[in-house]
Amino acid sequence: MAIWGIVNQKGGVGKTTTAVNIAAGLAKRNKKTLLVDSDPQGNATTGLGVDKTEIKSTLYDILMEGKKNPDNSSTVKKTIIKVSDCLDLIPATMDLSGTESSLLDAVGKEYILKESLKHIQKKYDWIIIDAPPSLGILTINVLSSASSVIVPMQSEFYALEGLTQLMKTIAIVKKRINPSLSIAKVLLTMYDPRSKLSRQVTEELTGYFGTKLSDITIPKNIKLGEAPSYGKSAIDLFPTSKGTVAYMDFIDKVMLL
Amino acid sequence: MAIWGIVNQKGGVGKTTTAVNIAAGLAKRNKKTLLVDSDPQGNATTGLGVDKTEIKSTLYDILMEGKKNPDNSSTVKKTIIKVSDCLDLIPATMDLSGTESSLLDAVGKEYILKESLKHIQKKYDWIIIDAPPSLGILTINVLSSASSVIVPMQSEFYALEGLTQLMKTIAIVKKRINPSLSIAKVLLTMYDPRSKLSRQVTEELTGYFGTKLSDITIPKNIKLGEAPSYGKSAIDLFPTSKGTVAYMDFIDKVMLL
Ligand SMILES: Nc1ncnc2c1ncn2[C@@H]1O[C@H](COP(=O)(O)OP(=O)(O)OP(=O)(O)O)[C@@H](O)[C@H]1O
Ligand SMILES: Nc1ncnc2c1ncn2[C@@H]1O[C@H](COP(=O)(O)OP(=O)(O)OP(=O)(O)O)[C@@H](O)[C@H]1O
Ligand SMILES: [Mg+2]
Ligand SMILES: [Mg+2]
Repeated sequence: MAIWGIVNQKGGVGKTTTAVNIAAGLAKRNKKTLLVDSDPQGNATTGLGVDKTEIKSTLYDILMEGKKNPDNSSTVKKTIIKVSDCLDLIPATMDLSGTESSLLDAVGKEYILKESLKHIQKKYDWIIIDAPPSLGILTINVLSSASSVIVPMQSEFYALEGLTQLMKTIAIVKKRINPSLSIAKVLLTMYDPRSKLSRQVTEELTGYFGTKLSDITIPKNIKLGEAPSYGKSAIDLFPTSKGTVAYMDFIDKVMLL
Repeated sequence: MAIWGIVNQKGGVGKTTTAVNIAAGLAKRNKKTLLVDSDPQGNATTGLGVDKTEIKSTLYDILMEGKKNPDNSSTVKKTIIKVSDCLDLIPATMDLSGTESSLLDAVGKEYILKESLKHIQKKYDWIIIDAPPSLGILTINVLSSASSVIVPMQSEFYALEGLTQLMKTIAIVKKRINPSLSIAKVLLTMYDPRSKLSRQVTEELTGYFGTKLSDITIPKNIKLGEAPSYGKSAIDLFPTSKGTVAYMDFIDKVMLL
């Protein structure tokens, strides 16, 4: 059983697209997978076709229950939604944006997600957690729960700037909360090898990360942008698209090897 | 004197690119302009070439002073950095990510930015505020301070999803805190008219926003992505690029008319 977080505080770099398609890809390889949406925007929830107006319980409810009654497993069990044979989802709605203030005074607020997942993690081969574009308490909980992280990265200047801060935050969480935390891969998304900027940023990243920079990149592929409007992953909807092939390649060669 | 916020909780839609280039464009038109960076990532600060390691005081210091001594104007005055003839900057660093917890117990925490700007706003024709990708206390302060907002929008499915929530938040701020708040324009960025998805999303937006949807769009333009790596706006560095022309068109026809 492995828990991987998809993190980067820079906005719009492909965290949700990576989380949804990797989770769907693992399910396609018959791995029992749970996708956790920890972003108040709830894009991963909608990306898998779940109607947010019909959801009765979300990650927010799990965290609030975890704060009060850490040993109670009923909330996390009733929140899980079955999406397909091997894929379950813990959904998120805007309620989750209240987490920062609701958990502020909780003792050990960084461990609440990890403890909540303990109640159900034995059922799964993989748990993938989509993080929001910030380094607040939700992303800290993702880093505390995960054994590894994937850092989706656009090869753009502003995205490069945020990396130092992200690495500092990962180092602190590793030191104080989760010693087993490691970076699995930095994954270039929406990658266009023809652009000068892309090549410059990639050179910088290779210098900074060495082999941690995945040599498999995710190309810019309109199908990855279109799939969410049908409420399905590109893996399921466009199995032969460039985006799907790249994500399956990453799953087979980096995650399942 | 007008204060405009650049807001959208969806990540990576072009908030910073819009804020930096609109501020630089207004300065080019000899309008005394202040750009306020309210995102802990500090991309607008770097985008204008300011070295974050040399900054002595940031927006965070202004907000903390504002909480304690609202009548003291010395912090905001010493934090302002002159960037060019008609352009000043209030910078941001990662310190700003402590705002949510530091202001949680402050009475009227939504008004602290607005009060701080009061000390210096008479010096300017325009104040442009770049917001972070969230609907937390920083974005609420931006909405409370601004008379109008520009909502940069990528014509993508996930970006569409966040709009309802953003509109709800704007409506609440307008009702309870800032009755003069209005949406100036929703501005399509990185716009590719050839893509089917773009056209579908644009149709939805026209239905939803009518004339509030700017008929001037910002095209995908590599120069807008490259300029920040030189620490300058595309307006100053690539004056004839498609991106610059579009932003100047928006400034001349929407903001200065
Ligand atoms: N490889 C790709 N090719 C084409 N479009 C992509 C690709 N990856 C992501 N996108 C699109 O780019 C936009 C940003 O991606 P996404 O929302 O997954 O990023 P994110 O990091 O989760 O954003 P946020 O910071 O708001 O959570 C989305 O509209 C998505 O559909
Ligand atoms: N019109 C454009 N053409 C090409 N690239 C663009 C354009 N607008 C923005 N970009 C690039 O797209 C990326 C996202 O833009 P930007 O960082 O301005 O968005 P943002 O909304 O401020 O992101 P965040 O949510 O992280 O604050 C950046 O790397 C930027 O350089
Ligand atoms: Mg996301
Ligand atoms: Mg930004």
